[in-house]
Amino acid sequence: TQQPQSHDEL
Amino acid sequence: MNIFRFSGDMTHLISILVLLLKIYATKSCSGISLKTQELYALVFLTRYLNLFTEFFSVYNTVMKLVFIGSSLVIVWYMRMHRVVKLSYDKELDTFRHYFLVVASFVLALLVHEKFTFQEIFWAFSIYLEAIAILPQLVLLQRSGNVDNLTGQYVFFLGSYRAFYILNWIYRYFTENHFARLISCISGLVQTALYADFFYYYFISWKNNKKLQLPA
Repeated sequence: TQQPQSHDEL
Repeated sequence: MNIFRFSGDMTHLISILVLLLKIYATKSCSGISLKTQELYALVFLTRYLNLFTEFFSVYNTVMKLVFIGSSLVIVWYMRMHRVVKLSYDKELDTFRHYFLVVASFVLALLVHEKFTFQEIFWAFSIYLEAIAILPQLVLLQRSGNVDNLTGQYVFFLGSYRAFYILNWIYRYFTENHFARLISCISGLVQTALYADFFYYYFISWKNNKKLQLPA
Protein backbone atom coordinates (compact mmCIF):
# COMPACT_ATOMS: atom_id res chain seq x y z
CA THR A 1 0.00 0.00 0.00
CA GLN A 2 1.61 3.20 -1.13
CA GLN A 3 0.64 5.25 1.92
CA PRO A 4 2.54 8.53 1.64
CA GLN A 5 4.95 8.22 4.54
CA SER A 6 5.24 11.40 6.58
CA HIS A 7 8.20 13.41 5.40
CA ASP A 8 10.94 12.67 7.86
CA GLU A 9 13.69 14.16 5.67
CA LEU A 10 14.85 17.77 5.68
CA MET B 1 18.90 8.34 9.55
CA ASN B 2 21.85 7.08 7.51
CA ILE B 3 25.34 8.34 6.79
CA PHE B 4 24.36 9.62 3.36
CA ARG B 5 21.50 11.73 4.66
CA PHE B 6 23.56 12.99 7.61
CA SER B 7 26.42 13.93 5.26
CA GLY B 8 23.92 15.69 3.04
CA ASP B 9 22.48 17.68 5.93
CA MET B 10 25.97 18.62 7.17
CA THR B 11 27.05 19.67 3.66
CA HIS B 12 23.91 21.77 3.40
CA LEU B 13 24.64 23.34 6.77
CA ILE B 14 28.24 24.06 5.71
CA SER B 15 27.01 25.82 2.57
CA ILE B 16 24.85 28.09 4.70
CA LEU B 17 27.69 28.77 7.16
CA VAL B 18 30.04 29.61 4.26
CA LEU B 19 27.49 32.06 2.86
CA LEU B 20 26.95 33.66 6.27
CA LEU B 21 30.73 33.87 6.69
CA LYS B 22 31.13 35.56 3.31
CA ILE B 23 28.42 38.13 4.01
CA TYR B 24 29.48 38.74 7.62
CA ALA B 25 33.26 38.74 7.07
CA THR B 26 33.34 40.79 3.88
CA LYS B 27 30.21 42.84 4.72
CA SER B 28 29.41 42.26 1.06
CA CYS B 29 26.94 40.14 -0.89
CA SER B 30 28.45 40.75 -4.33
CA GLY B 31 28.06 37.67 -6.51
CA ILE B 32 25.17 36.37 -4.41
CA SER B 33 21.71 36.21 -5.96
CA LEU B 34 19.06 37.64 -3.63
CA LYS B 35 16.44 35.89 -5.76
CA THR B 36 17.92 32.47 -5.06
CA GLN B 37 18.02 33.30 -1.34
CA GLU B 38 14.36 34.35 -1.42
CA LEU B 39 13.44 31.15 -3.26
CA TYR B 40 15.27 29.08 -0.64
CA ALA B 41 13.47 30.89 2.19
CA LEU B 42 10.18 30.02 0.45
CA VAL B 43 11.36 26.40 0.00
CA PHE B 44 12.00 25.98 3.74
CA LEU B 45 8.84 27.82 4.83
CA THR B 46 6.63 25.64 2.62
CA ARG B 47 8.48 22.37 3.25
CA TYR B 48 8.48 22.53 7.04
CA LEU B 49 4.78 23.21 7.55
CA ASN B 50 4.84 20.08 9.73
CA LEU B 51 7.38 21.75 12.02
CA PHE B 52 4.90 22.01 14.91
CA THR B 53 2.59 19.17 13.98
CA GLU B 54 4.98 16.24 13.49
CA PHE B 55 7.96 15.58 15.77
CA PHE B 56 10.61 13.21 14.44
CA SER B 57 13.64 14.06 16.57
CA VAL B 58 15.35 16.99 18.23
CA TYR B 59 17.84 16.94 15.38
CA ASN B 60 15.09 17.21 12.77
CA THR B 61 13.33 20.07 14.53
CA VAL B 62 16.54 21.99 15.28
CA MET B 63 17.78 21.68 11.68
CA LYS B 64 14.43 22.90 10.33
CA LEU B 65 14.62 25.96 12.57
CA VAL B 66 18.24 26.57 11.53
CA PHE B 67 17.40 26.36 7.81
CA ILE B 68 14.34 28.59 8.09
CA GLY B 69 16.11 31.07 10.38
CA SER B 70 19.33 31.32 8.37
CA SER B 71 17.55 31.76 5.04
CA LEU B 72 15.45 34.60 6.49
CA VAL B 73 18.52 36.22 8.08
CA ILE B 74 20.38 36.13 4.76
CA VAL B 75 17.45 37.68 2.88
CA TRP B 76 17.20 40.34 5.60
CA TYR B 77 20.96 41.06 5.38
CA MET B 78 20.80 41.47 1.60
CA ARG B 79 17.64 43.60 1.63
CA MET B 80 17.90 45.67 4.77
CA HIS B 81 21.45 45.78 6.15
CA ARG B 82 22.68 49.30 5.45
CA VAL B 83 26.19 48.20 4.37
CA VAL B 84 25.61 44.77 2.82
CA LYS B 85 22.70 45.84 0.62
CA LEU B 86 24.93 48.38 -1.15
CA SER B 87 27.03 45.54 -2.61
CA TYR B 88 24.05 43.66 -4.04
CA ASP B 89 24.39 43.21 -7.83
CA LYS B 90 20.90 44.54 -8.45
CA GLU B 91 21.41 45.13 -12.18
CA LEU B 92 22.87 41.63 -12.71
CA ASP B 93 20.42 39.66 -10.57
CA THR B 94 17.51 40.06 -12.96
CA PHE B 95 16.27 36.47 -13.33
CA ARG B 96 12.43 36.53 -13.30
CA HIS B 97 12.19 34.06 -10.43
CA TYR B 98 8.41 34.54 -10.11
CA PHE B 99 8.07 32.21 -13.10
CA LEU B 100 9.95 29.53 -11.15
CA VAL B 101 7.50 29.91 -8.24
CA VAL B 102 4.43 29.75 -10.48
CA ALA B 103 5.75 26.79 -12.51
CA SER B 104 6.58 24.85 -9.34
CA PHE B 105 3.17 25.53 -7.84
CA VAL B 106 1.32 24.50 -10.99
CA LEU B 107 3.37 21.31 -11.15
CA ALA B 108 2.64 20.64 -7.46
CA LEU B 109 -1.08 20.97 -8.17
CA LEU B 110 -0.71 18.36 -10.90
CA VAL B 111 1.84 15.99 -9.38
CA HIS B 112 1.77 15.29 -5.64
CA GLU B 113 1.45 12.34 -3.29
CA LYS B 114 -1.91 13.38 -1.84
CA PHE B 115 -4.20 16.27 -2.63
CA THR B 116 -3.90 17.93 0.76
CA PHE B 117 -2.70 21.42 1.67
CA GLN B 118 0.47 20.11 3.32
CA GLU B 119 1.36 17.60 0.58
CA ILE B 120 0.88 20.12 -2.22
CA PHE B 121 3.12 22.65 -0.47
CA TRP B 122 5.64 19.90 0.24
CA ALA B 123 5.77 18.93 -3.46
CA PHE B 124 5.92 22.64 -4.36
CA SER B 125 8.97 23.08 -2.09
CA ILE B 126 10.69 20.05 -3.65
CA TYR B 127 10.15 21.29 -7.21
CA LEU B 128 11.11 24.86 -6.31
CA GLU B 129 14.32 23.79 -4.61
CA ALA B 130 15.35 21.90 -7.74
CA ILE B 131 15.37 25.13 -9.78
CA ALA B 132 16.02 27.72 -7.06
CA ILE B 133 19.74 27.83 -7.95
CA LEU B 134 19.07 29.13 -11.49
CA PRO B 135 19.20 32.86 -10.63
CA GLN B 136 22.47 32.25 -8.76
CA LEU B 137 24.07 30.33 -11.65
CA VAL B 138 23.01 33.04 -14.11
CA LEU B 139 24.46 35.70 -11.81
CA LEU B 140 27.77 33.80 -11.56
CA GLN B 141 28.04 33.68 -15.35
CA ARG B 142 27.26 37.37 -15.63
CA SER B 143 29.56 38.52 -12.86
CA GLY B 144 32.56 36.72 -14.41
CA ASN B 145 35.09 36.06 -11.70
CA VAL B 146 33.71 34.39 -8.61
CA ASP B 147 35.20 34.95 -5.18
CA ASN B 148 36.29 31.83 -3.30
CA LEU B 149 33.60 31.85 -0.62
CA THR B 150 30.83 32.28 -3.19
CA GLY B 151 32.26 29.40 -5.24
CA GLN B 152 32.49 27.20 -2.16
CA TYR B 153 28.93 28.14 -1.17
CA VAL B 154 27.55 26.98 -4.53
CA PHE B 155 29.76 23.89 -4.49
CA PHE B 156 28.49 22.69 -1.08
CA LEU B 157 24.91 23.65 -1.92
CA GLY B 158 25.08 21.53 -5.06
CA SER B 159 26.81 18.63 -3.34
CA TYR B 160 24.30 18.15 -0.53
CA ARG B 161 21.51 16.91 -2.79
CA ALA B 162 23.93 14.41 -4.37
CA PHE B 163 24.33 12.86 -0.90
CA TYR B 164 20.52 12.74 -0.65
CA ILE B 165 20.36 10.75 -3.89
CA LEU B 166 22.66 8.17 -2.29
CA ASN B 167 20.35 8.28 0.77
CA TRP B 168 17.27 7.53 -1.37
CA ILE B 169 19.05 4.63 -3.05
CA TYR B 170 20.10 3.31 0.38
CA ARG B 171 16.57 3.66 1.80
CA TYR B 172 15.06 2.05 -1.29
CA PHE B 173 17.13 -1.11 -0.67
CA THR B 174 16.80 -1.13 3.11
CA GLU B 175 13.17 -0.11 3.69
CA ASN B 176 10.66 -2.34 1.95
CA HIS B 177 8.13 0.24 0.82
CA PHE B 178 10.30 3.36 0.54
CA ALA B 179 9.54 5.13 -2.70
CA ARG B 180 10.08 8.88 -2.98
CA LEU B 181 9.69 9.45 -6.70
CA ILE B 182 8.98 13.17 -6.34
CA SER B 183 12.11 13.76 -4.25
CA CYS B 184 14.32 11.48 -6.34
CA ILE B 185 13.47 12.92 -9.74
CA SER B 186 13.62 16.51 -8.47
CA GLY B 187 16.88 15.73 -6.69
CA LEU B 188 18.39 14.39 -9.91
CA VAL B 189 17.30 17.50 -11.84
CA GLN B 190 18.62 19.72 -9.04
CA THR B 191 22.04 18.06 -9.01
CA ALA B 192 22.24 17.99 -12.80
CA LEU B 193 21.80 21.77 -12.92
CA TYR B 194 25.11 22.07 -11.08
CA ALA B 195 26.93 19.79 -13.51
CA ASP B 196 28.61 22.53 -15.53
CA PHE B 197 29.40 24.51 -12.38
CA PHE B 198 31.07 21.42 -10.85
CA TYR B 199 33.07 21.01 -14.06
CA TYR B 200 34.43 24.57 -14.03
CA TYR B 201 34.91 24.39 -10.25
CA PHE B 202 37.01 21.24 -10.65
CA ILE B 203 39.04 22.80 -13.51
CA SER B 204 39.76 25.91 -11.43
CA TRP B 205 40.76 23.73 -8.47
CA LYS B 206 43.01 21.46 -10.64
CA ASN B 207 44.76 24.37 -12.35
CA ASN B 208 44.76 26.29 -9.08
CA LYS B 209 43.20 29.23 -10.95
CA LYS B 210 40.36 31.59 -10.09
CA LEU B 211 36.94 30.10 -10.85
CA GLN B 212 35.82 31.45 -14.24
CA LEU B 213 32.44 30.60 -15.70
CA PRO B 214 32.09 31.20 -19.46
CA ALA B 215 29.69 34.06 -20.14
